[in-house]
Amino acid sequence: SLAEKLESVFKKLKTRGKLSEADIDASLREIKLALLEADVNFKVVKNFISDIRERALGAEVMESLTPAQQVVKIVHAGLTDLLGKSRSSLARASIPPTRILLVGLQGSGKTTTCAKLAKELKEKGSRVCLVPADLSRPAAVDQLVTLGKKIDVPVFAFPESSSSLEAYAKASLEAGRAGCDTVLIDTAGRLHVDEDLMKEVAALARAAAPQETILVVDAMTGQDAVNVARAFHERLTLTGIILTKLDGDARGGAALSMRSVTGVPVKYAGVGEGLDGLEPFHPERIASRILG
Amino acid sequence: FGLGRTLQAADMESLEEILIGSDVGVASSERIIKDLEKAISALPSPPTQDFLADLLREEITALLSAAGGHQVLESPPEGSRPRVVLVVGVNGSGKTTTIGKLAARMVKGGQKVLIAGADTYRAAAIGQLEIWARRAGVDFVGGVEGGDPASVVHDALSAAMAKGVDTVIIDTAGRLHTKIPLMKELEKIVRVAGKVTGRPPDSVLLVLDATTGQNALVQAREFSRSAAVSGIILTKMDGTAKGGILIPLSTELGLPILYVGLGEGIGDLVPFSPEEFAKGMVG
Ligand SMILES: Nc1nc2c(ncn2[C@@H]2O[C@H](COP(=O)(O)OP(=O)(O)OP(=O)(O)O)[C@@H](O)[C@H]2O)c(=O)[nH]1
Ligand SMILES: Nc1nc2c(ncn2[C@@H]2O[C@H](COP(=O)(O)OP(=O)(O)OP(=O)(O)O)[C@@H](O)[C@H]2O)c(=O)[nH]1
Ligand SMILES: [Mg+2]
Ligand SMILES: [Mg+2]
Repeated sequence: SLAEKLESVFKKLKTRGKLSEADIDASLREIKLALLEADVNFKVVKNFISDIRERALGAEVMESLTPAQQVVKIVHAGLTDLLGKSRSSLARASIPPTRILLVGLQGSGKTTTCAKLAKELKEKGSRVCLVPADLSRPAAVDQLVTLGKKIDVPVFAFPESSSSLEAYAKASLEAGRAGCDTVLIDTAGRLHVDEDLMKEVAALARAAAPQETILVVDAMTGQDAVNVARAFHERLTLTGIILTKLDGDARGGAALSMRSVTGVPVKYAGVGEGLDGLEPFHPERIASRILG
Repeated sequence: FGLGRTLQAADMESLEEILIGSDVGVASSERIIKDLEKAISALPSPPTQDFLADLLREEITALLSAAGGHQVLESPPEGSRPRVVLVVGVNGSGKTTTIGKLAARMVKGGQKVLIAGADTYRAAAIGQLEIWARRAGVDFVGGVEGGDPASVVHDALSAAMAKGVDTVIIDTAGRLHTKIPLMKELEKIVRVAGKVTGRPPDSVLLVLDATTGQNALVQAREFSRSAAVSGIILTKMDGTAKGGILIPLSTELGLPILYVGLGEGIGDLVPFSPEEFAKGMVG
């Protein structure tokens, strides 16, 4: 773990008596390596290290009998601050229904997460319905229909529509008639560099005017996370991120990168394939996970 | 004596940025930079940016020369029939889609192909694969949702042997390597396939998403333990991720890289080219 690495760094250094600036830089290098190995973005790591360097050169470390522990404390606090306060509440529409739009790269977990959120909100008392707006992936509509049946949430599917916009418009009418107060919209996976598909989702967002536009991201995403988050945020103005597959052993550094670059809060964590595999995002937990 | 030229700080920085930023990882990046320093140590004058870029491209290409093997897969098997290709990987990496693409390439290579839908877990997985089988123009044997994947493998391989199929491609459910019961299930699938044909699967392809960071190494190690992975397919290289994790995968695990996925259409699977890959990373 990082704590152990820092202990051994400082053990070598403390034998010479007082700590020097070079000693602190040696410890900062260990931190840099740990963050990079946890998939935190290269530039985000650079900025983070220079931000904590000043504090690491302060008395709390230099004059401590346990400098390694002090440095770990500073790093942990710095990461938790960067990740922001835990904020898993979802915005609601002043005039129902509340619309929640899920977007993201191919295979990140949108369809599954859509159903997980539906289950969660239904259990909290909302009248939820699901809208499958992915008309391109084979059996995508079936996938959401199947999941909706599992949790007994209505799915308004119009797979014969000529566009996701049309599918949403028709579903939205049905949702109104059915008295749904919360509409969850699943969209097709898309690349942030696919201009046509980004235009399509931007048009859908304009039509639906969702209270929440959530980027669904795989926790094992590497350095590319900042590019994806930045692009989707610029086109759609994201209100939240959901990090999926955190039940694996990926360190999840992408969370830090995306939050630091866009300021968008991570609201939930996907922690399993089952529909109960969703929990509020805990910044301190992911900070510990990133540090190993 | 050597002139002992070393990299300028600015050059070092931009090399690190390219490598780390491409998910090559710290250890492999440091090794590559050391190799470049050796290469420039006897230069009479400082290397230009272009010269360094050329060196880097050559270095990456050399590290990835464990490519190839796709021609064998696409032509009818020389040995016993059917050739069995097992496709594995974590959730959402692109296995099902890749199988559709691969089957289409095999049909072009003159093969009679059967696709086995052994993902009996995920909603609409069987339907999704069935559509791909139809698009590729190949036979399909699927299970029932909630059924035992090993029994689908048994049925598909028995059918393939009876029908004189050249290659069977087996789709499996996405699984995280941290889930021991799921990895045990994968080991069972491998065993059952072996029981039906009398030999282990001919090819076990690990499908990796190019956007994956350092966890890809762990995935490759763990899947190799349960299913003797023989090759890698890297998907979603049409995005902005550079897939640099292929470098440590190649140098540390020696796994050949067979194909790259470049999109969601049936034709979007190309044989892996180290030169193209290096160009994509360095520019
Ligand atoms: N273990 C685990 N698997 C997950 C989680 N979330 C989703 N999955 C799985 O990841 C895979 C992809 O999920 P999907 O919901 O189909 O992803 P998607 O983003 O809708 O995919 P596209 O529509 O093709 O872009 C499936 O196998 C899911 O069961 C999670 O939190 N943990
Ligand atoms: N852009 C792009 N998308 C891809 C590529 N390969 C697969 N996809 C997409 O990635 C998503 C997931 O693909 P699947 O084939 O369902 O992945 P999977 O590994 O079978 O998923 P599970 O069975 O749920 O584990 C789909 O939307 C595919 O269209 C690729 O090379 N490029
Ligand atoms: Mg989907
Ligand atoms: Mg699949």
